[in-house]
Amino acid sequence: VSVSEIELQNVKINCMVTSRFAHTVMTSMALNKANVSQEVFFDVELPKTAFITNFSMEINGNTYVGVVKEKEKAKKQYEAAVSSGKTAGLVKASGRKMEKFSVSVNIAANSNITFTLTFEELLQRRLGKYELMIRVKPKQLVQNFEIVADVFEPQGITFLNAHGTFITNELLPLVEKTVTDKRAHVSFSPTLDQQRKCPDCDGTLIDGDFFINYDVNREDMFGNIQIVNGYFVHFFAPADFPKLPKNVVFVIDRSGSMSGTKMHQTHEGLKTILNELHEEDHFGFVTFSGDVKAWKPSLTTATKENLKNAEAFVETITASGLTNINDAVLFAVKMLKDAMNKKTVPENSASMIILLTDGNPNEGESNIQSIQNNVKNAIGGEMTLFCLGFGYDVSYTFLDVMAKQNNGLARRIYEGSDAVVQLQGFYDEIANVLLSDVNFQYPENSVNSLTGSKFKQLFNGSEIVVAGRLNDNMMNDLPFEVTAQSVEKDLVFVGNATAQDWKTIFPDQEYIFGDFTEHLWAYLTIQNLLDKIEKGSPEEKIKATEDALELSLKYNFVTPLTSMVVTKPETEENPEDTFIADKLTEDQRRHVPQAAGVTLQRTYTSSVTNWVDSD
Amino acid sequence: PHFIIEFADQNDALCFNINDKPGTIFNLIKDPLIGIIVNGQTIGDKKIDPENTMNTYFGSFGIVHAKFGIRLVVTTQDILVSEKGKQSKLFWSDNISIKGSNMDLHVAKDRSLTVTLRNSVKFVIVLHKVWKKHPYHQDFLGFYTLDSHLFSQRVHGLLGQFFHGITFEVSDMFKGKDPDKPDATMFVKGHNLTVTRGWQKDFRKDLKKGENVPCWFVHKNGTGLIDGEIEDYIVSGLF
Repeated sequence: VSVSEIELQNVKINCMVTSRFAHTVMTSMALNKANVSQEVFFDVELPKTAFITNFSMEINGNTYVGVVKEKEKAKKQYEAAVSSGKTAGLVKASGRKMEKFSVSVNIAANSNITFTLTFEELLQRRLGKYELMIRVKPKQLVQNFEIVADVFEPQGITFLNAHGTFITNELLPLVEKTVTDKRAHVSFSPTLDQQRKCPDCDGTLIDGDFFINYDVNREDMFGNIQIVNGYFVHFFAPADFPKLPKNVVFVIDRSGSMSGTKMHQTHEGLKTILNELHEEDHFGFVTFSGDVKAWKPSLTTATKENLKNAEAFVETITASGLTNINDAVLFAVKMLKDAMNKKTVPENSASMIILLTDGNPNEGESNIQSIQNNVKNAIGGEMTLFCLGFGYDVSYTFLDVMAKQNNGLARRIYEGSDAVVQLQGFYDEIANVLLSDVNFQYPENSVNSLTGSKFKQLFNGSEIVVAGRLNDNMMNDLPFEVTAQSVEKDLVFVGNATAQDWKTIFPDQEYIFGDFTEHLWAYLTIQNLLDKIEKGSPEEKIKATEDALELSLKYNFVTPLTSMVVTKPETEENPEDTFIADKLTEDQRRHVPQAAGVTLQRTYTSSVTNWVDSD
Repeated sequence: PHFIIEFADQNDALCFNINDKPGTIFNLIKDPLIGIIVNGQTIGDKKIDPENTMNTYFGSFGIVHAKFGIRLVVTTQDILVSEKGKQSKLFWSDNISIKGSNMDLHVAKDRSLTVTLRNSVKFVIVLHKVWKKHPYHQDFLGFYTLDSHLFSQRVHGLLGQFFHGITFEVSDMFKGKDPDKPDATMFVKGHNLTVTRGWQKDFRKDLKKGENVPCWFVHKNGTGLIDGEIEDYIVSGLF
């Protein structure tokens, strides 16, 4: 809220995390103390990985609720506004991890307004911890400011830390944290004076990110299975496995656009990464611009001497020329395959290619789909491809799809002083493979609608999550089998999971939000389907789109296939205003200017209420 | 509970909700000439889901056929049958068919009970089983009349009053509060009501998902569509 005559009375951020699934409700209440009507802005930043599920505005006792609709249907409905040149959307890209939801509304003199935004996300385990991130920027002092988070983890919590980028020494004692075996409660509620930057000024200290990091016990090797009301979720992150030796080929873009800071940062990043290779690892370098060159024609053992030579080689990589991704990746594949065929690398080892590029292919094969097909056919499931897209000139979707088609993942490296840290961070996540070919099996006659159940690898510090529906809602038992390959042997975990009694686990807890396992399953299924839409065959794409849309609508998730339509109250100046909130794709984020403001759409519908679907 | 009145010949349906406190017993069918009464008692959730308001469902039904001396009490636990003083108990976990001189019963394990009363009525009670450890919800029942043409002209009750049809006219469709659900004016029983196009679920074929039945939704506990008010249908006991 940027107008001084608007008093921000209440900001409450309430997070409920149950078995890694986070449900966050942000509520903000403002009072217009002026004698004239004024515009109030509600800007919230939420994680890109979250799906908005609800938004409402309450003005003078009237509630205006956002309705999730099929994107095309919503667009068609409001195409008049779109065609008049006004951009659609309440959601804007905002930095690396967040996207911004913005809405503004005119409220009458001496009236108040309450905004409520709800979103859900599955927290991912990275480098041994889950992270819940809350961005708070109230822009002015708030009468009642509160962050409350409750974490419920049936496996038990091993540690939990709460900290914020804006937490000064004075504010630190206000971060209250209670952790018991399976439950944690975090709160932060500074008074008006405690929020002040200085005793006599109105500036607020509350401006930044609030983090909650935690991890859970992992006593059972086969993981933890939770069965709730016809749905199950299997969390798998066994501890204490030795790392698999890895065979890694770094495919580095040295085209002209990489020159300068990017190439310098690449040098630094690669040198750091080389230091983390172990003697049992094998590695190689392929560099490319219009042509392709290899440091050495075959993989090299990561001895101290070889690493030292490699560091010297890295320093010599200079940028110029075009971008031939196709031939470079195929060359790397051949290097790895040769090594596997000649058995110069250990049998139980993880083979991977790490591609770093900052641009689109423009030399050799430049058709993106052909490159994806060539790479997929060449790799044939025998190794994993990770792609790093450096900066914003790269087609991230191209890299993302290509990585996913080959059991890997992509990450954008943002241009900035910390690019080296980003490179290293990504490498740390994927470099330590504990298990390969991890497959989850459940009796076919007991489960359906299973999310992805085959994984090329399990990284140290990460977690695999599989969810599904039980054929019988009443089922309280589920047999399972997990197979995987470790450095020493093939592993088979067989067991039988039993539904836990939540009343016993959390006896004092009146309310653990309703059907969280079902929502977790839906969230994960939609993510899987969205991946399939990107990388599947034309038939698979159609089916996956239909299924993802159906689930998005059923669970009220704003996904790339749906939009939330928000109708504003009528005013004399604005007979009716309607907004659309979308979920941005990575490519859309790329095209949205960072500092985009809110643009209104005007159409002729009245306010929205749901009242018939009581089922 | 949701009420759906289907008009198969017109390919249309009316629907309304009846909300009252849990434990209330409603008369659904009363035919003094044939001697049939069907009453249903509502239940609530185990605990109110903080994100929703309290919903009510039917938890038990009492069915009487006075002339045949038949009484049935159907709950989410079991089915008590009493015929001319003789009593027996059936369980939802059974898969059983019983043919009697005046009544046939068929229990489809954990799904439904079909009751056929000779020369009068056939209906199905559907069991909605909810996960036992669910924090909020519990098992509940649905009641579907399959054949109602043999009821007398004096049949009444929340469902019974519609057994011999109803004349209604829907006109002046206009944009409702939800763009997907248009409103319209319905002229029925001498009242002009604002109704909304929506849908309810028929769970007879697909117990889990149900089938959507498009219908005209009458607001405020069916006011204007049902004769009188909901208080007129509240009775003191299942029989």
